[in-house]
Amino acid sequence: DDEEAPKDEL
Amino acid sequence: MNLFRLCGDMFHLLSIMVLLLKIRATRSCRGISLKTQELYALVFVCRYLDLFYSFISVYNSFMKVTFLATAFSIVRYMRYDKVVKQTYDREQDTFRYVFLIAPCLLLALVLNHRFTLTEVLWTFSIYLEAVAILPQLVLMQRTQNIDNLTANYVALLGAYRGFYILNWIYRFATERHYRQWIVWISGVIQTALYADFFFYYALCWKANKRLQLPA
Repeated sequence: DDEEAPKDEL
Repeated sequence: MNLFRLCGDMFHLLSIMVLLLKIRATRSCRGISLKTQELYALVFVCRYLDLFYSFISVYNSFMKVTFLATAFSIVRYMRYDKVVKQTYDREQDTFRYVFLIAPCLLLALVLNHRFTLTEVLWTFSIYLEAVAILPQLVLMQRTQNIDNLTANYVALLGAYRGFYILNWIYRFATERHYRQWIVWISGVIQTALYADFFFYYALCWKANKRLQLPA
């Protein structure tokens, strides 16, 4: 299961 | 934020600084692919739209703005600076944008988390970043004399990718909810593209020679 990526990377 | 991620970001920043230094100090962009630089600018624009609506940290925002500003600065030098633009290898830098942008856009439209404009653009930027180095690698294969700054620029970019993968492994091990196949698969493909380059980079470094890639 792929979760929505937490966009905390650059 | 872990040490791997910080190292990755610093290598990324350093690679851009090396490139800007090369362009400003030598007034030359010989050996640098404008296609790759424009693709990176597009990657940053699509990915960092969230500057307008989400805030993670001062560090993140600062880096995003820095990456955007430096990417556009590099493109501006290569396209419009009277002296620098004459050193651009226009005839050699022939990779077609459409071959990279079209498949990435299609893939982003099909394979994404949510079908919204910002999510699709973000996903597109992940896919596009994975392959944006290709025009640069092709240009370097065509160039006989790759100068040290160009070789170091690409090596630093590769190091950035390597550390990001270590960062993902670390986060996968330490965070409960860290399952991001889109990011991982794109990241591994992106890093694998550098493998060949690194092989020859290491060979030439060991022999203390200028980098030359086999045709």
